[in-house]
Amino acid sequence: QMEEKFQESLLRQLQLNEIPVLEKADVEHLVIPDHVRTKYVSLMKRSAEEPSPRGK
Amino acid sequence: RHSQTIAEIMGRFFSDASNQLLVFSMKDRLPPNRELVQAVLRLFQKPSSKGVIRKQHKMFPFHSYASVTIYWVQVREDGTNRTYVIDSRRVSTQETGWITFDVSQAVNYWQQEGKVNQPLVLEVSIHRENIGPMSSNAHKFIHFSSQNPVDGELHAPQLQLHTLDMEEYGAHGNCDPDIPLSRGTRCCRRETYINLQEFKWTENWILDPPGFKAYDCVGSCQQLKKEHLNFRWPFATQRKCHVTSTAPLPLIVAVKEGDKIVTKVVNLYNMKVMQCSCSSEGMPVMKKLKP
Repeated sequence: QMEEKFQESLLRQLQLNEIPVLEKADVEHLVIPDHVRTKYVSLMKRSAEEPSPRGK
Repeated sequence: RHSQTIAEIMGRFFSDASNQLLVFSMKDRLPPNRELVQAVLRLFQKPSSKGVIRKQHKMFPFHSYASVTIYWVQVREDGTNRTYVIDSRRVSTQETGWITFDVSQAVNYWQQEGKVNQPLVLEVSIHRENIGPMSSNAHKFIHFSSQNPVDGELHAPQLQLHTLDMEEYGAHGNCDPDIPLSRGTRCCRRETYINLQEFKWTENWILDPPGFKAYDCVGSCQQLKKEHLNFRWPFATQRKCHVTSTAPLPLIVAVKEGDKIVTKVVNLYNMKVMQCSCSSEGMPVMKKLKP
């Protein structure tokens, strides 16, 4: 269930209809730019701190 | 206003509703270890004189009702007030005695503000049930005992708070990983780790994180028994262990843009369970205060 939910949520947010197929060669030399890494780290910190209330 | 064809008309807002403010001190009434399940406002409706009832009945034989609406009054930092409708019901001039209103949402708003030393301020508005020249003016003859000492203590408005002891009826935070789950396990948050690298389809697509702690809510809740409740509460149904707050999960993914491959950050919502609670099925979800 978790896998399905995870995949569905990811495709919806990226507005993709199917899972992209990328080869290892495509990403092997990919560098993650600083601004992307910085945004990721700040979201990760925020995610650990403030829960979003879902109501009961 | 600002219309070329219609001249602006100035006027005064006129309402023949009668309003009274009620102020309840909340000091020590809702300690952190108690959960509010319902808040009830009880107002004593004074009897209308027989003459009034007779005259009303003659003029409006089928309609001697008025509407009573309860508002929560939010006193803002800048000193202005803002009101929120909490409950409303019809009242007859021919009745007298205690009537109740559900003001759970008002107490919940008060809790959300977190100003524990501030009182709860409610406004009782008695107004016409219908609008128009033929509508009854029964609202003029409906009176409730107020908090004014002149009205006496016996029939003063009452705020009843029905709460549950969280120690007994609440969840127990995070599960103890050293204690195996059993029938007796109390509702808690169990750590479950999702290894994204086990999902074949994430290969070369999700670059970070390799996995994450998702958690889930397990265990059972202490049930309410009818004899525990000294009032009629429609939600004394099955209490279950629910997810009550979640957090998003950020990811770094590789995506194709044209013939290039770039990296992007995506924030997946409701992916991590942050809190589990025991609550009754069908309990109304309290509204959130908007800033």
